[in-house]
Amino acid sequence: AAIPVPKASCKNLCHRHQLFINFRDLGWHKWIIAPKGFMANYCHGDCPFSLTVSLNSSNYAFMQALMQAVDPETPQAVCIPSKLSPISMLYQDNNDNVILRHYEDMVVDECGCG
Amino acid sequence: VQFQEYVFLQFLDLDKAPSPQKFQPVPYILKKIFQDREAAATTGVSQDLCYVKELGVRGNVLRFLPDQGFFLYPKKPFQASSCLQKLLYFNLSAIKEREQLTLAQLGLDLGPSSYYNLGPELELALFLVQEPHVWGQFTPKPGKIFALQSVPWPQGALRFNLLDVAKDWNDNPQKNFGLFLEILVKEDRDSGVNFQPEDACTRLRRSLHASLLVVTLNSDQCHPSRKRR
Repeated sequence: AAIPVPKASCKNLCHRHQLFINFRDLGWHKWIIAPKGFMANYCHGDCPFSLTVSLNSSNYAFMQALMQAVDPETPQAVCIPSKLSPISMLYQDNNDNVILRHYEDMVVDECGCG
Repeated sequence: VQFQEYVFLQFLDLDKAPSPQKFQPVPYILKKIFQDREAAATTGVSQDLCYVKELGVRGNVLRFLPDQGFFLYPKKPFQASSCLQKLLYFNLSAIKEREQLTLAQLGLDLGPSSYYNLGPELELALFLVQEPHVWGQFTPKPGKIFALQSVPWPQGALRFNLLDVAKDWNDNPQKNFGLFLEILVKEDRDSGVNFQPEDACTRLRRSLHASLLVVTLNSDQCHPSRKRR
């Protein structure tokens, strides 16, 4: 039988939120040549049982959410990045070397319950 | 914030936030690779960050090292037609232990490659310096010759593959005494144009710019691309 799940309002559900990292805010604009900042984003929101079957979530999040619906003591599944992408950074070190480096997993593209 | 900054800098493989006095010009090749990567990221094109297609080598860190050497002004020039002598030195200490060198390209920019203000043909010789430079000694004791080539005007930028030498310097930093560069003016009888070698040499000394582009592969960060779930 379908288990009645409390209707969570959409905006509280797990999804990607915008977060722009501005290197000037960190005082790093003095050595990072480019980019000036980047859209990193983050994941936040509830993972009720109904969501784990729609959002690209993991199997154990589905089981955990199922258990949580049966036994509220079970912690809820958590909202985590499910797709990440890299960025490249051009910066200068203390030896006047100009360095171009690629960093994996710096931008959150998608979120899911995990 | 101080603590978090330290953690994030560690992640960027930096011991502390650099504090450069002034920004160096960004070399064209790095700018181009950066812009290509930004464009690919914007259009969502998946890319192998551990392969530098513009240079045809694997690697995820590209460093442009400026020359930290100096000009030599010997009383008695090494050879009569000597135009310029310079010790070239590159500090490889920024390369971390677990990084593998996949490219080391010496760039010698001899000035604008324009047909305006042509100068004499040059002969360029590069030697590996195998002993520390003794102050007061005008010319380092050049070791094995590394490259010898004539350079017709206009020159522009010359490139030399220094991978084996850089690997040896990286493995044995105490052996890194740099390179000895000598540029000679070639006698040019049949052109009919009488160049003033001194002017050409003065111009050359002003415009010469040496740099070393190194690419390294950090195996911790360049695992074989795993299939994402």
